[in-house]
Amino acid sequence: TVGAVAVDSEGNVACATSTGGMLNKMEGRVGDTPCIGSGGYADNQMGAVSTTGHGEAIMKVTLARLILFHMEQGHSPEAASDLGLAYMKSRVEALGGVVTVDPQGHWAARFSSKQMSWAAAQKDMLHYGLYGGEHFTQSI
Amino acid sequence: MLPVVVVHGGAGHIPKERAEKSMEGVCSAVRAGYAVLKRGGSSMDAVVEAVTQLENNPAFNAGCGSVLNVKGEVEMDAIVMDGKTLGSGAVSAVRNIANPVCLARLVMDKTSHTCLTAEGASKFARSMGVAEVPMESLITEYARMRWRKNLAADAKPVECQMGKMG
Repeated sequence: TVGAVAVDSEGNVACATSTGGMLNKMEGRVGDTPCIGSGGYADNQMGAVSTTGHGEAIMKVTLARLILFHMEQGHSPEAASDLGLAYMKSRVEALGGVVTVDPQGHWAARFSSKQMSWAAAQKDMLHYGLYGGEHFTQSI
Repeated sequence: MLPVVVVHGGAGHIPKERAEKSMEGVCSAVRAGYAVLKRGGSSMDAVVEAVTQLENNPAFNAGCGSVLNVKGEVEMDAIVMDGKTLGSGAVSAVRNIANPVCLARLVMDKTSHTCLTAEGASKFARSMGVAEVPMESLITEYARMRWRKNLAADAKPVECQMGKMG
């Protein structure tokens, strides 16, 4: 699965997610990606999220919308992402990852699996990482 | 703080020998999305551009490089959502489409629906002039190897794909 979130200069947010799904899935199996609120969600009043991971679990907790609920309660994108991923891990014992942004341009790339490749571009700086805790930067 | 774009290439197990390509892919895609924003493009234009790049990169499980279903075929899903209007478009179980995210955006822009699936999505693609591609062009040797490996009765595809807890 791949995905992106963005905030443009007018403060509009958007998300996009695309996937080939799960290895050796049944014919016709559809996961979280095309389900609004699970594979992605975007609202100018809260922010945008794109998710990746075990689709059936992401749908059970509607992960993208759950994270934005936490942001509505005042949590930062990073804290809200961690709360959503932690709920999914404790409630349905599943792993995943998200990229999250709020309308002011604060962003997070968080995951409960061992790895997730991610990158961000802001103020002409490139940020990127793959393993937990990695955050490399360079001029774009 | 604005504009900003953030991309991911998928959470889960990424073998060491594929880690570098994965990093290069997300950095290249985020640069492309950021260039759209710097030119005054919308956030929707930026996320579609970034995800299209990742779909075209065989290192990722989307578009070319998608994992295979139990029959050894590619079925893909995609979604877009616009935070200004709460408009959304999605496609599910589409085949023979190089960029499902572009088709998802057409669903949002050209129909009153939120999601089109399977044959209906394919008919819509044809009506929008979206070229169909041979399934073979979407299948990589790596995807085929993982498909064979997970056909065994005792295989654990989810664990193989998601890896261990971080």
